Amino acid sequence: IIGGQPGNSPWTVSIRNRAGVHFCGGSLVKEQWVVSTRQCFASCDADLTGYEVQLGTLFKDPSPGDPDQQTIPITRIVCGPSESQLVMLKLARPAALNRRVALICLPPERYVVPAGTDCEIAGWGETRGTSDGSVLNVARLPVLAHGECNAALRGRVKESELCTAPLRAGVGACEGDYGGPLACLTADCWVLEGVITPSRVCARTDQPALFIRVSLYVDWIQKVMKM
Amino acid sequence: QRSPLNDFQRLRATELLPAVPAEPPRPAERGSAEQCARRCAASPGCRAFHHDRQSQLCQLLPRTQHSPRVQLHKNIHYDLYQKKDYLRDCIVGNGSSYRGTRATTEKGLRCQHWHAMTPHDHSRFLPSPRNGLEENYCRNPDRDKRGPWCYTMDPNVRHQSCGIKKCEDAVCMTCNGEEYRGAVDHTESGIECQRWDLQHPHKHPYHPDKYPDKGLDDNYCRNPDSSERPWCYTTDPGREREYCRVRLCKKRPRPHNVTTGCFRGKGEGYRGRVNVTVSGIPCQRWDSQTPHRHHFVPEKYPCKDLQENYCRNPDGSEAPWCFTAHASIRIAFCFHIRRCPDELDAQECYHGHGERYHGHVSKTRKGITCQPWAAHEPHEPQISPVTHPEAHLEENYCRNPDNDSHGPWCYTMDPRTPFDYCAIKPCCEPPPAPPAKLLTPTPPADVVAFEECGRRDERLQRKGR
Repeated sequence: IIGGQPGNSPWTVSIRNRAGVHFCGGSLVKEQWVVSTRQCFASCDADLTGYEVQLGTLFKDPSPGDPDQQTIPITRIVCGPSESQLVMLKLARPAALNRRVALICLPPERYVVPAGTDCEIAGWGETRGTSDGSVLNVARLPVLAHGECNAALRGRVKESELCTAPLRAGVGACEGDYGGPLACLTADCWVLEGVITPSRVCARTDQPALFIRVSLYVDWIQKVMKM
Repeated sequence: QRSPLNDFQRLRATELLPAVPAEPPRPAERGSAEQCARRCAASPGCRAFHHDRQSQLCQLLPRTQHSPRVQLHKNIHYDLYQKKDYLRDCIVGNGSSYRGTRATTEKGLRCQHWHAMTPHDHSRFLPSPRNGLEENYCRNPDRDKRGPWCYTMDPNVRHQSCGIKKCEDAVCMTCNGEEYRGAVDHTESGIECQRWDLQHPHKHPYHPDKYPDKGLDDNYCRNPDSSERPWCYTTDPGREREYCRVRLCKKRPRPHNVTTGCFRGKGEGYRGRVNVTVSGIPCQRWDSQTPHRHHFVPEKYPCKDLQENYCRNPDGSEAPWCFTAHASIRIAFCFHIRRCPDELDAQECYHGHGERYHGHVSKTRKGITCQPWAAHEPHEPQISPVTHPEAHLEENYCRNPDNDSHGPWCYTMDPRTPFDYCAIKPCCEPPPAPPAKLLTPTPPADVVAFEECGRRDERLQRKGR
């Protein structure tokens, strides 16, 4: 996260490969399910043996004795509808919910989060010196209206995308944050409105940032968990 | 740890019937396919058997599809297993186990019947129920190293070899052998292959049901994962898998669907020069092993055009991809290469959410066969013709009985994938109105209610530092 600061985001998980190295973020939407992005995985058939998620700690690489840390293997990857670029990861066992681990809400189907809503992104990715890269960083971004965003990006914004306004101070996601949440406050709850996907440049000051609009895929998410 | 089924070739959902009902069929016996195979192998007259997977019954048969006056019929209740030696038209080793129906010599002379003594009197090799000397078929009763032979009908030529090819030469492979469908069933060091539809001695993910188009038949060498060449799991518990020796065809096939500005299908024919990922990270050169080690070495994949660091699809993935120059991102798809426009309107398509789609596509977008809606395995359905009688849930065709907004779907034959969307695209309909109109209007925040989620200890947030 560029331009953020250390903070708490109990639904943000760190996804780690067989070598235990963090490579992407995700969001805990059910005790045993995490939402992330397709771009983090080689294929929908990827063999995730040895991959795991880490929750409950602010540290990217906590010391083994960290009492709040939970590390849970990933047993399955399910790819979303093709254009969604979303995946769901099933965990080997349910995460234990506590002060440091919480579920993030899913928006109503096809819900449009109002422009100007106060949202935040979180992750353990690149900070490029703007903050402490060894802990979870959180940054605030306001939602940009779809029409405005479309104008700024010369009509290239898809229905499945959600924009946030660029900030002169250069705030945004970067390598290692992909798959993490864009969480927005609605009715006193934090709701997963967007998922971070790779962009050509990190934290642009001259263009809106794009996220996958989760409300378009809530029916798919519910169906996967139900099936 | 070879399975008795290794001697058999399986034909799914097929029944072998005599053209004219002959002797009463043998009674069915209870048993797994492997038990049946063991019984058939021990019974001299048995050449094949039916196996009913549901009732676990088997019926031994004295004939194969190459026997006279028989017919193959479709019957979803049976799998037909036939002894390979009776079906193969090539030989393994010196061919002494060959039981095919070739009856001419390598020079084209007709063979003399084994029981006949003219034109050549031979009394050495007379037919018996065990030695396979039937009709005038080529055989190798004396283990001649030149393979099966026969006495000929030419008075001047007593006997001659039949020139039957070795299986490893009979069918050649192109490129890396992904399309190889020959009958080699031993590895290059001579170990017998394990059947793909068995999980012993080695558990593996390449189940034939899950990859219906990879030709994972019986225990024949195949290349389902884009390795350098065909391979198989072996019957040696101490050796999981090994390459097989298969002849490379002299002629290299011309690639089809070659495109440069866009891609078709999975992009296997893409030969453009895009060499960055969606997020602008440069691709790694295919002939380099840094930062990512890999096995897609250009020399070993001559048909895949792994030039420079261009996006390519050498392994049948969903779209062209590349290894990236970023150490922590191994692979990335090049989804930003556009799909060729003519393709979009060529395939079946569906309107709206596809709730009225009644076509016959029965594969998921990953090519996995759909599970019949009325079946209960490998997945117990929550939606079925019983629960949704009006949804036309026929066979295993893709449908959308629950009005899923992402289109027709089906339960799948992959035990690990309960359901998936199908390889059908929405029809080209007029561009949707801007999302704000299409999506749910934004209710005031206090109307939307959430339960047991989205709450955190804000003090922790402040104490983050």
